[in-house]
Amino acid sequence: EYTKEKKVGEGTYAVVYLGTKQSTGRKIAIKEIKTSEFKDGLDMSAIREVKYLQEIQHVNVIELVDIFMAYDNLNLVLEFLPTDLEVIIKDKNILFTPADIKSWMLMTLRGVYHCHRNFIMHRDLKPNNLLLSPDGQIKVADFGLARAVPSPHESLTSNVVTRWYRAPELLFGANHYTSAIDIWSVGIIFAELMLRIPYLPGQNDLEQMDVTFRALGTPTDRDWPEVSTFSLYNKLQIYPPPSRDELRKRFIAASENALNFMCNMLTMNPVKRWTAAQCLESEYFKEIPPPSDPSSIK
Amino acid sequence: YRHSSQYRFWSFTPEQLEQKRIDTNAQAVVSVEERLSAFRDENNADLTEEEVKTLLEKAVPVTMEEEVKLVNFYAKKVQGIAQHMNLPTEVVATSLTFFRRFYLENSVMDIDPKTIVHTTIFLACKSENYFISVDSFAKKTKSVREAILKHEFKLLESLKFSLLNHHPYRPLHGFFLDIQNLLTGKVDIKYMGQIYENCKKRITEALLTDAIYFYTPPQITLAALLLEDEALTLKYLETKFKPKEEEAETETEVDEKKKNKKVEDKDNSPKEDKPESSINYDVLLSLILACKEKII
Amino acid sequence: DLSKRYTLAESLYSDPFIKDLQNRKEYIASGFRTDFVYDRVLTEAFM
Repeated sequence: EYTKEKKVGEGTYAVVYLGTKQSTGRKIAIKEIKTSEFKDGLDMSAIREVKYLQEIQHVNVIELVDIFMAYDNLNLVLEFLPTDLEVIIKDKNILFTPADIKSWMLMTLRGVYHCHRNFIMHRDLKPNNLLLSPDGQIKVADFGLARAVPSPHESLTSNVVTRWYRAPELLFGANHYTSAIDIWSVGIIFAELMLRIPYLPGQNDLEQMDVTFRALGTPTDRDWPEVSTFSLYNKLQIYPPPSRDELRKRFIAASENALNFMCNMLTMNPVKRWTAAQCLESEYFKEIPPPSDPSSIK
Repeated sequence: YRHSSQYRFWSFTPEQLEQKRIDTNAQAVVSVEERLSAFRDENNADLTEEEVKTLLEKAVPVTMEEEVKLVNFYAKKVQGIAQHMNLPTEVVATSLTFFRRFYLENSVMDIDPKTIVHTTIFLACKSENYFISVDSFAKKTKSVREAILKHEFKLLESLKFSLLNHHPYRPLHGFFLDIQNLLTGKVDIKYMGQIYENCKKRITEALLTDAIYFYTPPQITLAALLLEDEALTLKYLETKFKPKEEEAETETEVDEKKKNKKVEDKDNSPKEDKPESSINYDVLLSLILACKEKII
Repeated sequence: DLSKRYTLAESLYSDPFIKDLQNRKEYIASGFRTDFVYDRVLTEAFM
């Protein structure tokens, strides 16, 4: 039923091919999970991809078309998505407008909201995991680090999310975080879409904290109760939060509502950080320009 | 829930479930008969009269009913081993669910349940983010890594790659809260705590029955609650789902509601809009009573 | 889901297990939210 025509990528645990679904002629991507390398049987990333993509059907989340075994390899058949936001941000020949950015943010947040209301945290949101379909739809992809919201007393590893998109509670090593970590990543992606360069590119985990707090201010117990109890807190350089003016200068193209939108996603204290629903209902999406029609974006 | 793989792939009517078991057993019988006759043909010359007679009498495939008994016997073992390993309640439940589903798709005549017990627990640990390396798992279960990994793929495939399970434990926590909300001042918290623990045990036992294929997790939870305290559960269900006009509201209840309302307003939590149409009280009650019978 | 079949009434819940977690420093610092916990289990109850 499926062909593998061209190898388009190779990761730690999978090789990705382009192919066709014979019965319909539909272009598809096949993620072939390497299984020989792993001493503990099926790799955790593969198990997570299978587990969560099986449950989620949403226009802004990548579709798992089929799964099959072949020659002792597990193959995930996914919808074909030719490009991603990282490619678009980096390619300076591609011009896009605030209305385009608004459209991408709307679609991303709809996909993230759908995961969160199914109590699934993605835990690796970044531009190259936001793929684009031929008709311009953003699709949240790569659920290799996803997990269901745990039972309240469970401890979670803080070593998740690609560093530049990692929320402060994770940088501090928190083990009882919530889906708020995904919203932080979306906030950083928004900043990067406006700047067209990575907003907080730390070279290592420690520097990531410094870069983050230098740009957005070091949190204190006043705005984030008990933040000083994190063991890493004492080694911190204390920076003041940026003034509104400084933010305006940094994000010249952003309207007041756009700045509010970003600041609420990048609120240090995860308890106060907006949820996906609050983001979707924000003034930013109600003011002009309206979000572009995805299929019209070049 | 209707979008979940649990509903789409693993919910059946009793008739569908029985048919599935019959089909799985029948397929295995065919392959066993083929292997037997091939064996007889190959060894025709060497077999003594006695051996041919024994083959005919003893080497007969198991029936579907016998399979179900054997699978249930081993399902209890899976539960026991997982509990003995001190795995979290949800992981034990997932192990058990994986094991039982596997034998809806496979016959014990094809894969001996003994060889799949550890694999289901090992995969459940991975799937529920309770990762244990295969070597330390082998040590804990006095097994060997090859045996544990041997059928992992087969298991995943037989599960139709559906790993996310909704167990009745979280709904129990949910109803524990909602009962407090609806029956404010009428339930003693300490008593509720006792009910909670007893229901957890009943749910763990219910996972061994076919109720998990016929009913949704919350329905199983409500059946367990009904078994624990019928009066309280019926009171809650009436208050929650019985259309208002039928219910003769006593004076106190009206005051209660006013008090609740004030509290809720203070809470500025969203208004409780009762989609009367979506849950039919009588249908729900009959479902839960039938589920209770199944569990018993 | 516009018509949730429950009302989150945190002030009416006596849940010693959650109340205990809610007061632990590492939970507060991590961003632990009781409304998220209650919403989760109530959603599972009414799904």
